[in-house]
Amino acid sequence: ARLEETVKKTVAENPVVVYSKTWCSYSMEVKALFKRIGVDALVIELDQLGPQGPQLQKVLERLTGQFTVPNVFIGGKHIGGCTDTVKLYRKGELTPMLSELNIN
Amino acid sequence: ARLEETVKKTVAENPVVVYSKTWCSYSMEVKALFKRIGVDALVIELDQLGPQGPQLQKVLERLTGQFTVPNVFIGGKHIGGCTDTVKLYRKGELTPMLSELNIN
Ligand SMILES: N[C@@H](CCC(=O)N[C@@H](CS)C(=O)NCC(=O)O)C(=O)O
Ligand SMILES: N[C@@H](CCC(=O)N[C@@H](CS)C(=O)NCC(=O)O)C(=O)O
Ligand code: FES
Repeated sequence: ARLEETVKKTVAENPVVVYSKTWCSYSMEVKALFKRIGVDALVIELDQLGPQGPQLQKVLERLTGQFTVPNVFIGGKHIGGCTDTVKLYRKGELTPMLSELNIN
Repeated sequence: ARLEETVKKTVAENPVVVYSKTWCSYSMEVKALFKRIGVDALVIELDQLGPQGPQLQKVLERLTGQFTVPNVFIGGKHIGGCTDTVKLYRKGELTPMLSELNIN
């Protein structure tokens, strides 16, 4: 589908992508983490896209197996949600991943 | 308003009340906390009440100043959200509060 191609293009062309919802605290946490470590993430707020939001959320599920937000991609690779991202950060594995992409 | 009276009655008659949304991770965290410490909280899922959900959420804001979920009451007293409740628990202040109400 065309939306699927859009997502693939987005995560390929942007080193850090967060599919988020503005009023979701888990989404806020992951956005705040990237901000705190100086990473300029591309944030797509699914609740601000009208009917395209739910469509995108289904496409993301098809592509990644994950329906929930936040949905995080680094270097085109699907990372997971808030818990996964924070876990990587605490294990010290997030920063090397970002350095490899020259974005930290 | 009648809904306001319903809320006041609910929090007066039930020692622990959590206004929640089923798909919200912060709501899940607070419900899991009460379960873990053996507290039988009355949970009201605002996303499962049709149009009454948003109405209740506005009423809660009028009564407590808090629009967000989860919205937690203990012994009829407004406690706050997920962060507030977890903070109380970590400070060791939650369990005494519950014991005072003979629910722990
Ligand atoms: N463990 C996951 C939890 C993800 C989750 O449950 N997300 C919720 C919001 S907090 C969700 O997407 N619910 C369905 C929805 O909002 O459409 C994470 O850390 O990201
Ligand atoms: N710090 C607050 C955050 C509460 C919050 O932002 N809740 C969000 C969901 S996680 C909310 O209610 N957003 C508006 C809505 O869902 O209607 C807490 O710990 O409870
Ligand atoms: S909606 Fe509450 S944490 Fe995501």
